[in-house]
Amino acid sequence: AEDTGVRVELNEEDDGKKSSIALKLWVEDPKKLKGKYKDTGAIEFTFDLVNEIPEVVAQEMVESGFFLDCDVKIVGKSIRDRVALIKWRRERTVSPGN
Amino acid sequence: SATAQVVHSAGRRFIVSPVPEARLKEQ
Repeated sequence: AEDTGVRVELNEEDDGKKSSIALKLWVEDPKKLKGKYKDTGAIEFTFDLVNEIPEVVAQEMVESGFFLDCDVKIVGKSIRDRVALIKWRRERTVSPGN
Repeated sequence: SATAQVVHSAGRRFIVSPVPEARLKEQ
């Protein structure tokens, strides 16, 4: 995935079944953000892989004061990339015959 | 502990914690 300067990682082991999964997001490179970034640390949250939209969560982070509105796209893309990877891994690990 | 909780009006809970040092990008 593209290096957005915002890192999103799994915050729990993925059992491949749960739709809601714990993620952790933090800024690795503040220079890649458009707005001034206040170093708050890592943000832990849960994300529903089936029913939620990464950009909506990014917007909630903006409204909660973690990021400025001008960075909502970069945060949303970072979450989207990680979610896509998790879904791709799940598809690959579906046991044959299922 | 350095953790803090922020609950968004939509009901989502964000927990702020320190970034693991090993995961910080090398400068």
